[in-house]
Amino acid sequence: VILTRGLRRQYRMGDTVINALDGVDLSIRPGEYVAIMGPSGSGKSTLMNVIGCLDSPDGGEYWLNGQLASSMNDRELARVRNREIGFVFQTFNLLQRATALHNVEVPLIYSGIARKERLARAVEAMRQVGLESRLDHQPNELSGGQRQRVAVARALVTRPSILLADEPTGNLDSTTATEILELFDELHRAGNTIVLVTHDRKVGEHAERVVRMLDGRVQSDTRNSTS
Amino acid sequence: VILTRGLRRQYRMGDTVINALDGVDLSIRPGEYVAIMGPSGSGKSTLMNVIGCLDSPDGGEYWLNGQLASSMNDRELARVRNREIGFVFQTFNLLQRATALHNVEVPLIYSGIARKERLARAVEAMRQVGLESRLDHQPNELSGGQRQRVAVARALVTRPSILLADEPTGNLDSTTATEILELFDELHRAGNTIVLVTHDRKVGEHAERVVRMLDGRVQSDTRNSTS
Ligand SMILES: Nc1ncnc2c1ncn2[C@@H]1O[C@H](COP(=O)(O)OP(=O)(O)OP(=O)(O)O)[C@@H](O)[C@H]1O
Ligand SMILES: Nc1ncnc2c1ncn2[C@@H]1O[C@H](COP(=O)(O)OP(=O)(O)OP(=O)(O)O)[C@@H](O)[C@H]1O
Ligand SMILES: [Mg+2]
Ligand SMILES: [Mg+2]
Repeated sequence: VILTRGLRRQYRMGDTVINALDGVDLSIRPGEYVAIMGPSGSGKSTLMNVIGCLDSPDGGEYWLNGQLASSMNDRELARVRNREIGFVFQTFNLLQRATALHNVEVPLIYSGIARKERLARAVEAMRQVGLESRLDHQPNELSGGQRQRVAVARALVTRPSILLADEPTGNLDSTTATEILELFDELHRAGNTIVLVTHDRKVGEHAERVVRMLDGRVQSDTRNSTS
Repeated sequence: VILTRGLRRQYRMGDTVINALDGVDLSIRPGEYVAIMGPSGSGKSTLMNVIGCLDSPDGGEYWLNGQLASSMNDRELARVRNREIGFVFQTFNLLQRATALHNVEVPLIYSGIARKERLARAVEAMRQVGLESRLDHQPNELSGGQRQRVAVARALVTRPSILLADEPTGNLDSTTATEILELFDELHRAGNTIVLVTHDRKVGEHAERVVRMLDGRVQSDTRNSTS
């Protein structure tokens, strides 16, 4: 469902070129549960942004569901994103002037869902991440881990076939993190694809497969023995 | 060096009152290394903001170095903050339009340090957190873990007698996290006080003492056996 070949992404800073992605080959089948790990700065978020159709590569190819994503225009990319992909950002990217509930509701507005159903589904997603008592708080009225959970709820509310989560538990205590991982398991058991970036070894062991990155390339790609 | 008694901090949301801090008694001696842990939303960041002189309590008292912080005016609080305290924010709070190097330099400008020395010290702090190759990047040109490390470098550059770090390793792989903790150890061995909020059990075990919070109160306060 996700196939990249020789993916490149470069940033020019004066005379230097930073190869954030330096030739990435990745193949993820429908229904797989993949963890992406690697040192700070190794290109994990850059990779997630490309496969999440939020950024275009400078080289190489990316096929999503058999379609060449690098040949899509912005409108087609936006439609694919909304219909197929749920994205949890490493830095949350919540609307600061809107309530938590409204933040979670927004993807359903883009999907064209009617208001009554949107609200019911957004409330349910907030309940699933343990934030039913925080519906009307704005992001700056929430703790770090609560903001992270709003970002998770927003990614899950469309029941995406592909969940891309960039370090979704970094601000959570272990009990709350386990609850969030159980939500991902639920989505996975329903046949959906999960790709998550994590620094937490236990979260990595929870996945079926661990892809390790180093300096913008895939360093290793291992199946977990217990899956 | 840090003493709180019956500390309260409340937020009013319509008819509800949220007791973010619900009577916190905490006593930290000079040179101690304390970890603060507890569930998401339990009041850890709120407590850190009060003891870091960034927020005033609604009730109770807070003494810093024998002085009643709640009786200081804004100018006195700002001076204490700059002279004594290094603060690593859970959400980094970097200046978006400035380079990483300039971000790290800013506390030294407030200290009245001359430019040549400021730059030397800021470059050294960036080197200590492994970011010597990222001096001229702005925050949006850095990975999540790199931004976190800039926030750490900024907190360490004044060699504070009290380091307050709110989840300083949440975005870091274990190798990089260990390097950051070694910097804190170095500051601690020089006789300074370290208070860090963490969700990472290993980081908690690294401290001399673990204070657990729950629902705005201190639930437990335990010395680590190995220290
Ligand atoms: N401005 C605000 N208005 C209303 N409630 C707030 C506000 N700021 C924080 N809160 C609430 O106060 C409680 C404590 O927040 P705090 O940020 O201290 O938690 P925390 O322990 O740091 O959590 P985390 O581990 O998720 O970072 C939370 O339940 C939060 O929703
Ligand atoms: N806009 C930019 N301009 C220049 N360099 C950039 C830019 N964005 C990212 N980089 C660099 O690209 C590299 C990869 O960044 P990326 O965010 O993908 O890392 P990461 O693996 O997600 O790291 P972390 O674990 O710290 O989140 C980093 O070294 C970073 O400094
Ligand atoms: Mg990242
Ligand atoms: Mg917090």
